[in-house]
Amino acid sequence: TSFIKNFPKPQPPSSVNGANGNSKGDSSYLLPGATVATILMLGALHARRMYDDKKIEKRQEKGIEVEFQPDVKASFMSFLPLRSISRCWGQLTSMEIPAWLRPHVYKAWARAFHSNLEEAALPLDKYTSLREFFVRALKEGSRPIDTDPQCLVSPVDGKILRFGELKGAGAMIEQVKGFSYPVFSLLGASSLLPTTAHGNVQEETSESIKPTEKSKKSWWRVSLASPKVWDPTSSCPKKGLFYCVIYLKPGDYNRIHSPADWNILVRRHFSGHLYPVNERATRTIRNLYIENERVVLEGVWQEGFMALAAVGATNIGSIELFIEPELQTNKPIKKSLNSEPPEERVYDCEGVGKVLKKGDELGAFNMG
Amino acid sequence: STVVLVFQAPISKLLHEGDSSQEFNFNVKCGDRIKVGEALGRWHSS
Repeated sequence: TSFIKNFPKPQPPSSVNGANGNSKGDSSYLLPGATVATILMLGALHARRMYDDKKIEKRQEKGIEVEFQPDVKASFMSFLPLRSISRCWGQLTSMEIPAWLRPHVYKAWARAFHSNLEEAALPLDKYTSLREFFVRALKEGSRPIDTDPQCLVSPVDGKILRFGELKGAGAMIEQVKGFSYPVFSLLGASSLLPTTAHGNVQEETSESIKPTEKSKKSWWRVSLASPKVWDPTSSCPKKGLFYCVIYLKPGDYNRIHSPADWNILVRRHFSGHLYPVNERATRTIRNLYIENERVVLEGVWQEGFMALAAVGATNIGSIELFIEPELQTNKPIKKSLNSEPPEERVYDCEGVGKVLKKGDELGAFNMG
Repeated sequence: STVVLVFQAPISKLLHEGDSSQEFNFNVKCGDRIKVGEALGRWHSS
């Protein structure tokens, strides 16, 4: 309304040059007109997206699963320099914020992304930058760890996207209904993942590995040398392979903890794209998790094999490991993405790797 | 960002103890919010 009220009235032509005067007047309307049109268009697109998301939420509440739908807009994203954008975002958010402004910025962030500021370990003005605030630790006791020895706990705060059992060789993880990806593509071709169908997994792990394989896969020795936690002669429970996918929103607590008492033996870093990984992206971008930059940790826990893949995104491009602080991810690379094998490091200190207790902090997702 | 966890867990009857059983079950549903330290799943022996 204010735009219409302030809209300049056209002047009647008063001279021979009147025509020129009119064209000058018309052009002065172009800028506010274009601005208004752009705002309207963005508003309409946002409203449509919110409507679509709401529709999908309602369908999910009714138990109707969303299906994979390739999207032209998603394909267009592969042409964007998302890694550079991510690093710029990281640099921007690393800038020091004046102390008086910090509480306002962080409270605004918390309002926008539904973060709980009461859990922050430090007063808000102690976080010098948004990046530092983003990976904040929590107050002691904010996340009690389930002490049941027969349970596996969540390594992160987030939303459960998928879970299930992997069966048979060439097991696939479902990204969304209608599209799955091979688990070996996620973890790496050299993964120590047991491949037989369930029922034979334990037999393979304890007996059928050839001596030459045993020397390579030293971590198997750990499981066999731990009768307290895994004694094949006493009970011989059969093992299955399971997976669980958890999505972290920008407002969530962004540190990663150990889901169980765990010996981490191998770390793999895959350089890749940095597509967004929100729920919309999971149903529109093919191979999202195996195209994106990620860090995979593999090892053994009391029930056998365990791997955790931390997958980056555009805004959260780099993954920091507290157990290996020197690891750097989201670096500028000249070679084409996904053409190189992952960079691998074996934590084979006296055959036990990095020993973590259930709930121990092991890493964090950083901005940019 | 996203975390994908892949793990082995007990799934079926014990071989030596007749009617005893162990089985891993997820405690969560798709769409649930979960926090660090909360149980993702459990298995029980009887």
